Amino acid sequence: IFFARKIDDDLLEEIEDLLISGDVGVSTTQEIMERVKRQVKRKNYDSTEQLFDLLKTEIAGMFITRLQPTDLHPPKPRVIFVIGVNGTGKTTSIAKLALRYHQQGKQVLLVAADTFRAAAIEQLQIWAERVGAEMIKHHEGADPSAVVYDALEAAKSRQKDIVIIDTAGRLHTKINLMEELKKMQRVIQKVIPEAPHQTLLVLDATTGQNSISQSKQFIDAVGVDGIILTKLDGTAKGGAVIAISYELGLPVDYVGLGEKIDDLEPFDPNLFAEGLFQ
Amino acid sequence: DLTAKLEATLKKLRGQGKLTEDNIADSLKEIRRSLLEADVNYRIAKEFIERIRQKAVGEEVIRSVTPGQQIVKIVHDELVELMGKSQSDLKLSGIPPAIIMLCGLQGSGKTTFAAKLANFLRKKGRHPMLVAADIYRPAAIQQLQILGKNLNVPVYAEENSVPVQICRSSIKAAREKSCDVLILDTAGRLHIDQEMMQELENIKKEITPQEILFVADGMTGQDAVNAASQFLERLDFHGVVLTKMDGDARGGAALSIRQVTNRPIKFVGIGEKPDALETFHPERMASRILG
Ligand SMILES: Nc1nc2c(ncn2[C@@H]2O[C@H](COP(=O)(O)OP(=O)(O)OP(=O)(O)O)[C@@H](O)[C@H]2O)c(=O)[nH]1
Ligand SMILES: Nc1nc2c(ncn2[C@@H]2O[C@H](COP(=O)(O)OP(=O)(O)OP(=O)(O)O)[C@@H](O)[C@H]2O)c(=O)[nH]1
Ligand SMILES: [Mg+2]
Ligand SMILES: [Mg+2]
Repeated sequence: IFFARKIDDDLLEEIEDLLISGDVGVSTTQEIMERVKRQVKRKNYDSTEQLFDLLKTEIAGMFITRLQPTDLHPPKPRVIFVIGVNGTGKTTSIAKLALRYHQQGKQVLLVAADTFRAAAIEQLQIWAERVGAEMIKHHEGADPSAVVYDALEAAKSRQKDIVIIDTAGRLHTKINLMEELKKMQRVIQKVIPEAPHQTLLVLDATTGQNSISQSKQFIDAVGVDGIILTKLDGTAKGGAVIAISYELGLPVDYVGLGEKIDDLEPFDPNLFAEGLFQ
Repeated sequence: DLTAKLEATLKKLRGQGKLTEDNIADSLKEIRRSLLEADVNYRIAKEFIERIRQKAVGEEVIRSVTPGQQIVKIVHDELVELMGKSQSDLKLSGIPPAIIMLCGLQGSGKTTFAAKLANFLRKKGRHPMLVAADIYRPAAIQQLQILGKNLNVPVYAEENSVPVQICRSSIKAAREKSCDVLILDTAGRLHIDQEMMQELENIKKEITPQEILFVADGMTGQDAVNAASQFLERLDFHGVVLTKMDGDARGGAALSIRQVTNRPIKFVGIGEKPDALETFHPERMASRILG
């Protein structure tokens, strides 16, 4: 839409519609448009190339970037707690993360702490075998906190580098399920006081403004360190993460780009911003 | 809430006789904003606001309600009308087994809904069989088998096979077990994945299901129209299921999907258990979208 046009109200309105259609949301879109309009005026822009670059820069700039821990003495094991609402891609993303760490030569332990959903344990087991990672599980219906407890004790005694905990999908509005999550976190802290070292919230790029409500509730319950944004290989743009990063201070760590085990990329705010305009 | 927000923009209506373009302009902006925040697709929201403008302009200002209430009622009634009558009839007549095919994006809740549908049909005196036609997702077949076992509903599955073949063989299996409804659970897929969409077209062509249901996540945002229209174009599905509506998503996808496909929403998922199923209530949906 930027090709060889002049910057007028029609174009600005089209840009606004494009952002809305990318799930950026009304107030965040307004914020972005106001910043852009001010800059266009101040710098007297007249080419759409300049406008496009400005938009990309503004949007990319709204993302909090995590300061990479120098990890001179990485915690051992490093515990990663993966949470999120139903069907967002937690289990699949854990498999992808496990592969990355495995390829770095790390000893990875997976924890099948979704003891509720049919065949959740079997699903993670298959992924564990594909990665070549060990997995700790109990039976379906077991207390997820008990699984976590056993897994962390095993991780310590077996000298694992990375522990990744898969949890059951849960709607953030279900108080008892959020309490269950808090209990799991307390148990994690009991066994390894500094853990979980990283709590990752998995968000589905096809979800609209509800992603913001989800993020707030999960932050409130157990705290969140970063986001994995999945299913960005579809046509959804995942624009809700702009507000989540900018207003809630959450970095996006990874994006999921498919159903295969290597379909995970570190988040790149510039690529993301470009993607909004494709 | 919307009524309260509109009151502020409608103060100028006090003492006016009619709703005019001018005195409702701000209200329409507020309504549009509310619809977008509810995840209604922006094009659909624009069309909708236009309908409201046409309905509202020229109306007499009703004295017994506040101007905000009056506009909200116009909006609410229009939403209810657009979302269609409550209807969850499934085409299940003809030589048994009747065949229902489920399709949709990854993780939308198809497998869970398959179990809910089996439960629903059995309560109505039918004898359903579940068919595990997802050969890709790790442990997908086991997932359906566990759900079937919990409900005491037979599950048809095949090792080392392909979806069209599995579905074809399930028809014979259903007749052998005197099952009169087959529920085909398919793998989640992207509407832009040509090969996978072709697979669904092949199943439809070979198996000729009487009923095809598009299962969509109730929290879906603006993208709802893209997936829904592609699935409609390729499969001409009969109805829509909206899942995970036990959360706090406003559910604007319901209006978007309805408008862009003109297909009824037949069921709503309201939980993870097999009994967590409702038929669609347009009134409730309208109130929810309006927040
Ligand atoms: N296209 C695409 N599909 C994905 C991606 N990530 C996950 N999926 C698919 O989404 C579906 C759900 O993935 P799961 O990993 O089971 O999701 P989950 O969050 O663990 O689900 P629950 O445990 O039931 O809450 C599966 O069909 C995955 O293959 C992605 O990045 N792109
Ligand atoms: N709260 C809630 N959870 C639901 C509902 N429907 C499905 N789920 C959950 O959503 C997740 C995904 O459900 P599935 O049935 O595996 O989804 P699917 O569409 O078959 O996934 P794929 O086969 O990977 O595409 C599971 O955790 C389900 O328990 C619902 O109505 N409410
Ligand atoms: Mg899972
Ligand atoms: Mg499934």
